[in-house]
Amino acid sequence: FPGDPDHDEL
Amino acid sequence: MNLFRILGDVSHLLAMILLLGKIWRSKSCRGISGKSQALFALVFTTRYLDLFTNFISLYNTVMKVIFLLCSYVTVYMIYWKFWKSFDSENDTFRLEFLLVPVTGLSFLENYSFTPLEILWTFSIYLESVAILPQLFMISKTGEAETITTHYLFFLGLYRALYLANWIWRYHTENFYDQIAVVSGVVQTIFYCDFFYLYVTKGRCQGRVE
Repeated sequence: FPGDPDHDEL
Repeated sequence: MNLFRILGDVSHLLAMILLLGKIWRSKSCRGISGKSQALFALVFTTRYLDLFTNFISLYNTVMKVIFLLCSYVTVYMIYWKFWKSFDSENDTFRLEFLLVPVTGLSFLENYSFTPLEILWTFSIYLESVAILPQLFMISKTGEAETITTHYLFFLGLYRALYLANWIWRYHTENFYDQIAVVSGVVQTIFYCDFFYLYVTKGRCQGRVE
């Protein structure tokens, strides 16, 4: 999916 | 990590510290929406559940802990420590109008139908509307203490800087997080009206009418 799997942003 | 994101995180942290400092120094939470602060605590709780399962970096972990602490201490000060100064009769925004659609949407529109991912999506959608009770309260009372306007300015600025961060990451890393970007645009739009007020009327001392 377009997002990043580990959600590295706060 | 890029400059926009660091500035965004610093702006976010500054906003929370400004608010905590204002409540602590004045021993009062007059003009502050407890509902918005409770929503922010919920946003961080549902977003940072991966705090102990998914180590990204020391910076990421430390900032998440600080954000969680700031938001819960703020809620504690509003609803317990300085509850006498909390003007609940002006903090009347109906939270169900936010929570129901946000919950529904996070089940409908997400990247993967797993508990952590749905909770992350819920936190992204919720954050974009969490400031509404505060803006509603200010529009109702017609005034805001200057420090509260500074708080809102840096809070609005943080997500605007994140928009710049996403544009930067799109062009440099081909990174694109559709849910976060769309929610971030909506969130920043809610502050536009306030930004205009802050710039045009921010100079009058004491209060912004």
